[in-house]
Amino acid sequence: AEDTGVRVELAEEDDGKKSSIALKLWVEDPKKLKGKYKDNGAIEFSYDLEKEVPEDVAQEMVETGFFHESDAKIVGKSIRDRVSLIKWKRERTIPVTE
Amino acid sequence: SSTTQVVHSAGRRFIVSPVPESRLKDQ
Repeated sequence: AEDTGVRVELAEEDDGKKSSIALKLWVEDPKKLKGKYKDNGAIEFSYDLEKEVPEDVAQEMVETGFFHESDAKIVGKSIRDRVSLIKWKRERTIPVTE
Repeated sequence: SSTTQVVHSAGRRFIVSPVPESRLKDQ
């Protein structure tokens, strides 16, 4: 995944079963953002792996005031990259019961 | 450490807290 300057990580352990998972997002490199950024720290939120779209969450963050509109794409991509990785790992994991 | 909660109009909760020191990138 491209280094967007925005870091998204799991905020909880992934048991591979839950549809909603906690993620944590923060800015590692503010210079990569296009708009003004006020360092809020890490933003934790719940994300539904089955129903939600990363770009919608990014837009909500913009509307909440965490990011400028011009950075919605970068934030959305960062979330998307992490979600893709989570799903990929889940597909690779063979359940213990099997 | 201080933590605040912000709720978006659509209902999503965002919990804001300081980035853990161990996760800060070397400047």
